[in-house]
Amino acid sequence: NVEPRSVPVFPWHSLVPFLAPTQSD
Amino acid sequence: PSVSSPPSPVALPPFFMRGSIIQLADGELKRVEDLKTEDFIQSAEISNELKIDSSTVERIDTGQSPNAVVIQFSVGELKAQVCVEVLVEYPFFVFGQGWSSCCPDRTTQLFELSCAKLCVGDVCVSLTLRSLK
Repeated sequence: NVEPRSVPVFPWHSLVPFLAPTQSD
Repeated sequence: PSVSSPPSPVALPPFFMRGSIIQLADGELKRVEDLKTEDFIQSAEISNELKIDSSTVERIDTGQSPNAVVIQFSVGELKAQVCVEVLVEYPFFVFGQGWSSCCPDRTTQLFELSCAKLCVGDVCVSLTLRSLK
C-alpha cells in the first residue's frame, strides 16, 4: 500500500532568522 | 569530470526550495517565491509571541567553514549587534526587495529561488520575542 504523500506546509516564521531579543531589564 | 560540492556545515533547510508551501499567520498558504514584505509584517502583527524587527547588514565576512559567511546585523531600534554564520546561499528577506543572499547564483542553483545579492546596508526581516508580562 502506498499512501498519498501530503505536501509539507511550513510556518511563515521558519523563514525568518530569529535574532536575540534586544529588550533591556 | 564531475565536481562534487564540499560537505555543508549546516543542513540546508527545505522550505527555501521553490514551490514550498508556507502558511501565514492567518492561515493563508503561499509559495515561498510569492511571499511579500506585507506577508511577514501582517503575520507578525497577528502573532502573540513574535514581533518583526529590522536588521541592517553591517558587515559580511568570510566564515570559518567552507562556503560560509559571517553576517553582522544591527537589530531593531536599539541597534543591537548580532552576528550569524550561514552558508553563502542562505537567503534573507530584504524589506521591499525580497529574497537576497550572499551568493544569489548558488541560491538559485540549489533552491531554484530567485535572489538578489545581499549587501551591506540591506534591511532584512527578522523576528524577536515580544516581551512577556
